[in-house]
Amino acid sequence: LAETDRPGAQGPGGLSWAVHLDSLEGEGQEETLEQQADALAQAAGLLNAGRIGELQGYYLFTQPAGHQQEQQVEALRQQAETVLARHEAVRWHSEQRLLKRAKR
Amino acid sequence: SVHFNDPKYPQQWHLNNRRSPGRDINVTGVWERNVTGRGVTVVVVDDGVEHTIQDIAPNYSPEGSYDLNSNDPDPMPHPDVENGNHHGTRCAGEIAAVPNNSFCAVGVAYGSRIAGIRVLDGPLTDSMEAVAFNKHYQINDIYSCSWGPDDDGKTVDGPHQLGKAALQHGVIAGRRGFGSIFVVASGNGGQHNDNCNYDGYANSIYTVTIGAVDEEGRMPFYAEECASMLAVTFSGGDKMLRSIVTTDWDLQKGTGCTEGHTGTSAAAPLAAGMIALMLQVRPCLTWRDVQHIIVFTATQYEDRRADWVTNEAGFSHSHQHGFGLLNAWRLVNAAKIWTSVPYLASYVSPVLKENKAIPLSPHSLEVLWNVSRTDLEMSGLKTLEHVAVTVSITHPRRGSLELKLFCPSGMMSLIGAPRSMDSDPNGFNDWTFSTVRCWGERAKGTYRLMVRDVGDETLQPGILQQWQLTLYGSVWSPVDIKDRQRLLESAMSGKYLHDGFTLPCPPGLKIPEEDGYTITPNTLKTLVLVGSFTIFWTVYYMLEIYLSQRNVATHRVCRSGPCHWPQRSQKAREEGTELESVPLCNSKDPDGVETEREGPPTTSDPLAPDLLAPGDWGPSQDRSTLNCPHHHLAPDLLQGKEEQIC
Repeated sequence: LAETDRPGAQGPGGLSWAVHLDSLEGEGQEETLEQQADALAQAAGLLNAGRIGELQGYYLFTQPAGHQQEQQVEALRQQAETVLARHEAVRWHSEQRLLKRAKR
Repeated sequence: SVHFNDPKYPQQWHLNNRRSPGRDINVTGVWERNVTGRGVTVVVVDDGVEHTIQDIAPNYSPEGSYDLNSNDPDPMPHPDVENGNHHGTRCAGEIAAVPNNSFCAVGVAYGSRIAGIRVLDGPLTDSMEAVAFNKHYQINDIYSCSWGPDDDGKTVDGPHQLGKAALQHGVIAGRRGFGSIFVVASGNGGQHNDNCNYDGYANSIYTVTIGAVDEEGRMPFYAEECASMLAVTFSGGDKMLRSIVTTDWDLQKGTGCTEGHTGTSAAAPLAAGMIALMLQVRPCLTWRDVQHIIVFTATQYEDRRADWVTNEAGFSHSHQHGFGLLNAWRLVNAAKIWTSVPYLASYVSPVLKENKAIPLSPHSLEVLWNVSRTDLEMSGLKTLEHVAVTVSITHPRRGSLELKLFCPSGMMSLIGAPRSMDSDPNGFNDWTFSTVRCWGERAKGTYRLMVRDVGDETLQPGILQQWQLTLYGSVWSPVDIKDRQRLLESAMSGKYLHDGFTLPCPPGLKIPEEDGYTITPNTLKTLVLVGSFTIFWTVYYMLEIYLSQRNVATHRVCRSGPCHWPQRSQKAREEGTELESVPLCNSKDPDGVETEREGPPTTSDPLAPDLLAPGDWGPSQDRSTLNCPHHHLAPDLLQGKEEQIC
């Protein structure tokens, strides 16, 4: 926790990305988006952790268990970035970083 | 006429100030008319809420709560080394501490329900914030957020992509479509010359930004000036002045009650509580209605150090105190008779590329943009609410920059105040400043942005690369604004504040939430363990039975030909060693007629093996006697007219 508490450091529990998929129209769009998210996460070497809160079309992809070494993590990051940047269904993506927030 | 037996109520000067009458939120008259926040849920987004404490438990809403740090439904705070996780509990007590329980204090909206979202006690990401802002957003009406980016006088930060999307989604879809109310504390960076326009939560159009004044009505040492602050309410001041009395946690060093809650953290929950009172009398107030009512009813008061300026619409604003002090009586009476403001209209200018050098003070760079009637025709925008300016500026020392915005009326807003501690060399990259000082003024006209460098002349000059103007408002005309002001003043006697007068409210939208019930990871792990354990023992037991049955069949029954059920002796029955199960096999007449056997085999069968008692089905016995291959029987093996074919 001490290591990951630096603002800008990678999120808790390893690497994670927020992804905004192009929304589809019609019935069953949520299910289709979910399937699309699963496939995209798999292609990127990540796990689909599900929709982000109530935001339609936004999904959280997380690092699978087992990638502990720095080289493996870096390789995973590059793979994920490459896949997410190029995929036509991805409207926006961003690696999740720690935010610094203070009580007032 | 309001009396409570809570021992610390007399010290809650912010509720009823006997020492300095008038220096309180003026709520007792509201309570007398039975307006206490009933039917409204306020959620404290913080480090947790100790909901088991007796001042909170009766009003606690588990349905609106969650713990995002531990990912479970219970937002109980965790004890920490610094004894600091009492913050959320103190904020919660300000809002909804239970009255007349002979314990500690009373909340502003003591009839409301209070929930907690624990999110500050651990690593926090943009996605977590987004989840927090919309968590249980059909249950939680008001989100009280007494936190933000660092108030160190050199941070420029706010909600990121997901947080922004969640705030916007909250005001669109939250609270049955009337919009979640987000109340934020303006910040405690006063000592560092901080300004809440460098805080994207505080200068957002979607949030109600609240600052603090001390018991003497002055700006405390920690308070920040800000053009996008809506109003102020009471909090602690310097050490000679009283702080806010509220519920505390009772973990570690806590006692359940504190007299030391302070900062803008203490002001925001009081505002949240007052908004809860408003929503009780008029549940269909939209998020914009709430902001309008605050602007219309906040009271300017005498403070020579504050630069009060009255704008074209007649509203007085100061960078120190916003539109003034929140007044619960005025807020609730205004809410009671309020009809909704028209739809949100907006205008966005083109991106204005300037690439001009920023001169040193006293000279300024001035850029203009004219908004014409034609520009506003499509949206119908007539009068302003928030005005936002998005800029990109390069400069070797960001804190040396000063930005001022002038609305068409000439109303000046210091949107980018110089900050001596901010030495960032990266300037502003599409940062949005905003002001509320032009609220109610006409939108049409020329807007002026003035930028200057108040720093060291030895540094390279900054460059204003581009800027963009965004106007928010409505189709209300200036006359409509004046009419509404008159209407509200007529209600301030309290003549409408009774059950006999109620304006109709639409029912709102039915918006399903994301999860009715989710299994938490811990529950899932427990289920998997129990399931695995059950499966293991099932398989083991089945193997045990199977193998024991196989041995019995091999040795006694199925050596050749059809299986014969063992005979059972009378003695075995008496001794209770007889198998209780009924054999599942059909009897077949040697002529081929099958009959169903109904009872255990008789002891007259000479070939029947010894009686099988429970426990005889050892692993070597074949339980699949029913599947024995059919063999032709030797005549001497035939027993009577029937043979059993298993």
